[in-house]
Amino acid sequence: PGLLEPTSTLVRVAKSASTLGIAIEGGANTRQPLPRIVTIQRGGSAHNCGQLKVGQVILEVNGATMRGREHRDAARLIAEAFKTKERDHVDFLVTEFN
Amino acid sequence: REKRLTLPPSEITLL
Repeated sequence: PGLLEPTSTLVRVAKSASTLGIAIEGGANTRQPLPRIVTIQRGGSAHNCGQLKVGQVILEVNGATMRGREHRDAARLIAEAFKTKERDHVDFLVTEFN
Repeated sequence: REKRLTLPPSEITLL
């Protein structure tokens, strides 16, 4: 990737447990403008997936950008992506860079 | 940089 294009990774999280099991902080108009993973709970779908890590910043969820979304809006979008029965997975585009 | 410092911290949500 180019210097102005930080590395991002697409992670598909299968809904393998009844919870997603991540905690996020941040959102538009806060010190952390994009949601960042601060906790991954053991036994949750995200933990089972094994590819999401604490500190990663979430750029997109199922192709929808997180940019410009306030915290509650970002959290709602992720919760709905996990809850919907239309898909058996949630796609996260994440980056290590903040 | 100044602006960054004035922005509030975020709440944390468990999902």
